[in-house]
Amino acid sequence: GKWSLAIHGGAGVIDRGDLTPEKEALYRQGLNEALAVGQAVLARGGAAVDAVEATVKVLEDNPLFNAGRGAVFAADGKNYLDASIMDGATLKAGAVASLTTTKHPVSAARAVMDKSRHVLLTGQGADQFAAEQGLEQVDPSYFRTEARWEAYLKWKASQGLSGVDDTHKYG
Amino acid sequence: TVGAVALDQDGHLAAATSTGGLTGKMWGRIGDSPLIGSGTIAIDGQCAVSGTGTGEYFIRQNAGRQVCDRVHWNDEGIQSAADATMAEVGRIGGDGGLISMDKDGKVAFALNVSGMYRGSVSSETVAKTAIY
Repeated sequence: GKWSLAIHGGAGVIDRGDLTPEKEALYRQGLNEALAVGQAVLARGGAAVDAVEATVKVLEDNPLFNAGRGAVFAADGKNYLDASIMDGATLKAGAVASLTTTKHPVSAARAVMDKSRHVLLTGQGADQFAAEQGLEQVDPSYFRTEARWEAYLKWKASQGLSGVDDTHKYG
Repeated sequence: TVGAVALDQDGHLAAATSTGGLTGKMWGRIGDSPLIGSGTIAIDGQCAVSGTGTGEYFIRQNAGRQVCDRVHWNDEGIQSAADATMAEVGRIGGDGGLISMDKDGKVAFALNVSGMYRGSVSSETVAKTAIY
């Protein structure tokens, strides 16, 4: 049977000069690892919704990408994680926002879709729901990486300086 | 932000997105990633989408739903729908990209920035990745 999978690991201004060949290889390796996991699900006849969850979990585990471990820091110096999932077959959907302790946010979104009558849960209640569903909980420090922390400090230092584009700060 | 869209052997579509948001985002800020219809959508027979970028603009353009509506209501191809939607995101000041897939598993990437980490594989194509 025919199946197909596409993924992304974020978009932005990525200058070729900023990405060393070694770093580029790591990004491509991370993408290929995620594709392989999703491919395995789909090739054996698994459901698309299982494939996207499994694929995104791999990306969440990879500290190169801004999700799960390796997530960026908010203004208060903490990591807040958001995720969602939708099953096109049933139009069922689930989402979570501002998680701080659930290791795989996409699985929390899946749990909201499959095991609650809601679509979107946020904050402490979302983490509590995920824990009650048996999803792995971690200390918030699990999500921290040095590169993201340095980016946060750089952002913080830039506040109040003239010429700083605060579009992303306020949206 | 990361995301995936897929078509399975039974012809069903799905989409998922996960993110840490934006560096320095203010407390309580929520972008498009957890909003069904903006950052994530999947509708059998139409399309599946996952977006990444400045979420507020993807929300205002209802980006995911817009791609599907362009396909479903306007009979646009998936690449045309993805490009037009990103153009609308860009028109109001947003940047980023999205991945999309039509009912037959055809993949379309669209972005208005210099790069998006992305990849695809299917029963008919080998795995490939791209950045720029």
